[in-house]
Amino acid sequence: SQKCQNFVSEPMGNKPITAVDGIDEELGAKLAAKGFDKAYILLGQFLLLKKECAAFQNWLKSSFDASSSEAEQ
Amino acid sequence: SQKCQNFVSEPMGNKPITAVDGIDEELGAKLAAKGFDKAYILLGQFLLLKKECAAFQNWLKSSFDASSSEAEQ
Amino acid sequence: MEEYKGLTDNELIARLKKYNISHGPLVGTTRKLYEKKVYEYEK
Repeated sequence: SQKCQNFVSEPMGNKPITAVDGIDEELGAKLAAKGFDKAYILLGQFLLLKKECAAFQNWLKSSFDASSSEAEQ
Repeated sequence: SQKCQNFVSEPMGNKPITAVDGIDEELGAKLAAKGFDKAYILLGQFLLLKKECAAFQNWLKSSFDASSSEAEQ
Repeated sequence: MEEYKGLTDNELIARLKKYNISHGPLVGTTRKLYEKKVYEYEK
């Protein structure tokens, strides 16, 4: 998607969580409320889960009610 | 240090935890035993701590008995 | 699931290893996920 292309076209720097493809305002607010207000913090979580996509997606779904498509995006 | 220069001279990729400057075999073993066996996983923790050096160093010291100099390095 | 909250990190890691469940470190934001994995495996 265009959002994904925009996100990967440059270092994420201090971009907000909603800059991440698949994360809209609603999901972003839930993540931010738990401290995940920046894209780089979400990256940190992904790295802690040893970059395992399935584990990361499960975490997004069980912790923040992300849908399967949001989690995959 | 040379170790630090080596580490930052290229992407960390899948380098082991002991490739990180300040982490010797002993400290590396403690970190690995708790799942921090790769440098990128430690980066994940740093990002989760919002890149706050003091918090990261305190965590290393309190969780793994790292010395102040090890934590700073 | 409640019983897994009472496990120490070492105990939980031991179970993850015993069941050959791939895992990263147990920190505040990952622990619950791994408790769930062990729970699902044992179930």
